[in-house]
Amino acid sequence: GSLRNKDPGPQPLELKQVFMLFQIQYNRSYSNPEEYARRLDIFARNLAHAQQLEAEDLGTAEFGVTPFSDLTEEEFGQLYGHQRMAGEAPSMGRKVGSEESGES
Amino acid sequence: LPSSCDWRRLKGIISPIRQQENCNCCWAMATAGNIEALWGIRYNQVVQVSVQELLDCGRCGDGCRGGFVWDAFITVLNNSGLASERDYPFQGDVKPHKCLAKKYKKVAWIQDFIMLQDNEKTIARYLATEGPITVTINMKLLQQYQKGVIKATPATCDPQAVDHSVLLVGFGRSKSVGGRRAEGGASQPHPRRSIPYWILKNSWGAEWGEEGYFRLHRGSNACGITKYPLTARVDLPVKKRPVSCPP
Repeated sequence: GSLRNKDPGPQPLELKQVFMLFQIQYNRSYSNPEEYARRLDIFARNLAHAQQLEAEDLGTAEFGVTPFSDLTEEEFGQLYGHQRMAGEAPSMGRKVGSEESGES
Repeated sequence: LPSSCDWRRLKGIISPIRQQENCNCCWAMATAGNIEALWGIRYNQVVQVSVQELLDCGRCGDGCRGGFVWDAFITVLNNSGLASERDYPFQGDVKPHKCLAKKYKKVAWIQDFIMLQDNEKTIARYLATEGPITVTINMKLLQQYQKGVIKATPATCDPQAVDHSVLLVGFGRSKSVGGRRAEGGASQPHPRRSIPYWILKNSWGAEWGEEGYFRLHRGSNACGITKYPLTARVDLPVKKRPVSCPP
């Protein structure tokens, strides 16, 4: 119809285009096509998660593409958290001088 | 308790944002930031201390594979202080048997360290009157964070599963009247409100977040911020002088 000839205006970027911009911005390259595909999949999931956080968040935070967008949550935790905390943290709440603490 | 506090506004207190790169040394960088800030407040001296010394000389070995803030403070006490970042620069890896603590002059040292009560008002009061504090949080929401105040719930960010240490440098209340949705106008407007927040210094470079910083909701133990609030003491309590955090 008549709408067909109208300029549709700016279109949302395709996922691969967004991923390419991410690679350029954060200087990322992948060793083979399989790795690229895997990272693209992780990137897509993370973007979806960011959108979900935006929808749920009650604060003013904005979530989206970051330097960590091609990492799984587990990889992110391993690379940037402190892994020793993954196990049981030592008891820090014990009162000094209590029976539990033994010697001072 | 002041309504806001931001130690970044006092020149020479908060050191530049660090970048931990591929080393899990947030615990050492948060500790270094704490000592630098307290040293600046107490002695009016700008210092940047060696994170690498904390990694190389820590009793637990490979500090790039994680660690605890309290171990960093113990390292500082055992070594009678820390060398400067310039003398003993950050390498991003660890040589556990190559502790060079004795080789360089100490530029800052501490008397002891303490853990505060797990109460956000107590933490805010201490922050405003004494200086920045290290905290350990659940970093899950930081992976996708860009800017703004994160308001988490125990379901979205488990306050018990803390895994990332950062430096608490201030607090305040958002000036925006209305939430993001109200500002954007994309969906139903929210009632006008301001959000109390903490200002935290991260160690993922100045390109990340709000120029290396991020904000967390204050008053709801967001992401477990009250679990391990630790700080050094750079002076004996009896000699304490009142300090004032700029609003």
